[in-house]
Amino acid sequence: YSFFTGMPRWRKQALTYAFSPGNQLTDDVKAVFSRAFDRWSTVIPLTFTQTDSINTADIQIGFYRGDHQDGEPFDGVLGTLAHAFSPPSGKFHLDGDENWVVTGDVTTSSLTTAVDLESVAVHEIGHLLGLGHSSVEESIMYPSISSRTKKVVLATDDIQGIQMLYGSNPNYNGSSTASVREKETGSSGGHR
Amino acid sequence: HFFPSNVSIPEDLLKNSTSNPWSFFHNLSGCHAGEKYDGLAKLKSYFQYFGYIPDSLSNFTDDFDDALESALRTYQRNFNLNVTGQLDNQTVNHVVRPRCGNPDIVNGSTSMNSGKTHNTSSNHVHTVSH
Repeated sequence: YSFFTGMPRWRKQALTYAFSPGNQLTDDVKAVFSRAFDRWSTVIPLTFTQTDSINTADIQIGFYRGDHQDGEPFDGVLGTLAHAFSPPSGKFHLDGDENWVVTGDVTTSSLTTAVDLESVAVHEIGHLLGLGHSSVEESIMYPSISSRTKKVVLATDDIQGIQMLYGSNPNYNGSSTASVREKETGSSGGHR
Repeated sequence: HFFPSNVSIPEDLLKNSTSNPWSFFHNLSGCHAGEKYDGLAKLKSYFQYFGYIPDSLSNFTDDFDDALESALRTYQRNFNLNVTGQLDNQTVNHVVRPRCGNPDIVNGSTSMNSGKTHNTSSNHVHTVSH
């Protein structure tokens, strides 16, 4: 695991998040993010609550295409999938051009460019909380993920890193870890 | 675009489903240091974007130069690939994988594999006679 320079972290434990109103996301899509936040709050004493106010939320989530005015334009299908800023920025941007799979088994998708939304959300939340990239391939914070792949379970490396920043959730008993990927198949990036 | 995994995908979307902005890099597989190949400048820009080539370098050429070889070695180390400094198939296949847009190296600093110090003393063989 790694941290951003200076190990920035949130100084409060109850964080809020909101979706960009312009995206008009369905409840199914929002539920994916809720599950992703839950995976982190299981192991650290932080809570994440959805709010409707994007202006006051600690974390702002939005899908954007191409240049979206933060100096890091998205590049269409595949390539870069999303990015997120270190604490206490809270900015979480996803590439609106990707073919995001929201429900069901992404590994069986007929679309070779299908990307599992929850897998990417769990990774980017790691950045929002202060984690950098890891060389541990089984970890959520490993930088790349093949299309039609699901990887949503925090690995020991992720948990050790995030607990260095925030300590452990008192209710965490260590049973939610996985040292191997939950499921992985798929292409090596759309050249199938 | 949001889908459940079991939905039938529209034909026009399937046709466009192979457009990966990095798939061009497959053409660079097998390139060697010291030579020049069309498109290497783009690959250098890729590595600079993710922190493997310093921001101080610009106006990239298509030469397979020391900066690219160094970037490749660091990248290969970070992603647990064979550290060859070459554009072998294994490396190129990894480079084109979709990924997070956050850089792996910021201001030359990283805690991924390449940022870890290696204990050179481990190269010595210590023996004890019995």
